[in-house]
Amino acid sequence: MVAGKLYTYPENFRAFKALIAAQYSGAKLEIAKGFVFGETNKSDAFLKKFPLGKVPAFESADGHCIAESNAIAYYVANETLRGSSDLEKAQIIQWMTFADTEILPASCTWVFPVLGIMQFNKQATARAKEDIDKALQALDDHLLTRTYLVGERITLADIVVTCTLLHLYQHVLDEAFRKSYVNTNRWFITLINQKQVKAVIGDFKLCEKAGEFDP
Amino acid sequence: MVAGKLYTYPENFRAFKALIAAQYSGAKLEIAKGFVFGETNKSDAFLKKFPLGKVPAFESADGHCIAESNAIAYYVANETLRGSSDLEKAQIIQWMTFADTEILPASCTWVFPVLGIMQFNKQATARAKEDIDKALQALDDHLLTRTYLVGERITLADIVVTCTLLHLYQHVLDEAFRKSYVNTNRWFITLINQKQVKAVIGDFKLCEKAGEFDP
Amino acid sequence: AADCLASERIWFDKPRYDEAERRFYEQMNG
Repeated sequence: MVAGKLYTYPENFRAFKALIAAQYSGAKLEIAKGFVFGETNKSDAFLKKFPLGKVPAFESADGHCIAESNAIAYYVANETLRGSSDLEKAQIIQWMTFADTEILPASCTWVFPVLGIMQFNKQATARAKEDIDKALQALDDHLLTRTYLVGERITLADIVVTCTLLHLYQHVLDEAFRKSYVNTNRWFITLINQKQVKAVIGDFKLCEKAGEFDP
Repeated sequence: MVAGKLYTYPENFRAFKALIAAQYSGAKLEIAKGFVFGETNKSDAFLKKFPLGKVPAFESADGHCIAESNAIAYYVANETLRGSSDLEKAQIIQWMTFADTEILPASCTWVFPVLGIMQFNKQATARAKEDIDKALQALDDHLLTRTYLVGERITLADIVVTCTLLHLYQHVLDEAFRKSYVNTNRWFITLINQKQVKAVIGDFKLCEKAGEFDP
Repeated sequence: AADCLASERIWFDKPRYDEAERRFYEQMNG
């Protein structure tokens, strides 16, 4: 059974991927105590294990060091989450890449100004909304006839895409914006209500009023 | 044995990943004939199979459709390329993500203006050079004691990272810029001289004089 | 191929977003 330490700051959606995967697999993941983001991950000891200094980062009990959130989630997962055939495994990689390339850039562009992380840019935000619409629509079409993204069980594909959508559903996808993506909403609400997901992200509140940039 | 049709435009570094993987696995990949980028991938027939309309896209002989270059490369690969343990498989995902997130954005920022497909931005290019230096240095440190990125054989990690570095080594990493990354150069030159790689990318010429943006 | 490459969706602003995110969460957790 995999066990190890996860270095991250709290409320990190990238770390949620591995924490949720571990809830399914039974892997023993312990959040590294005393981790101070901006200090610990810049220390020589940390950089020796994780040269890019990025979090989340995982150090297994038997000394293996893995960076990159999808890789950590894969390592702490189980066979069901990883996919049962070469085709399913390839489809899971496809959805993980979809999350990183089709959702994440647009989600950051739209949500970061709302959280006060970045300056607001009207044009970029408008473009991001279009991209999110396309991504949610692609998910909606795929989930019209499917309960989960790959095969008939929850896999890393569902976990990774769900975690990458959290900021959007929490801060900007209000009722009006999300109502047309019926199948995506059904799938997302099923995922956040799984006990293994709740154990990590707690009770998730869907956005009621889209956050606005406060200059 | 996997067989199928690969939709792509010529000289697509993302498509090279699957084509090289197939050289190792023996999968029968045929480049779709008559593919016109911007037309074929916008047709209803194509969008029905590949809703996002992106290439490379793969349609297996038994009707499975896979988008995203890393997923296609995984599907047409063999067990050796995919990694032989859960740890190796996780490390391969880590390096594929490293290529997409730490190399690709900086590579395109630096090389696209040189190819004349994007306006030159002095500040962005300077930042991209720093990021490429960091990525090449991380590879160099890793490859000081290793021949390949994961385990003792060539895997998808080597293929994906190599393909993502092609533009850089071809257009801007001249002798002066690349000379300090001794281990990375050794590894890259070994990869491009494998017969399975040569069969796809041909004889690769390392950059002699860094390309400049020509206004 | 260069024209096709031009239509690729690349997250050119990624370094800027990474930086901003890192600063934000360092302040939050620093």
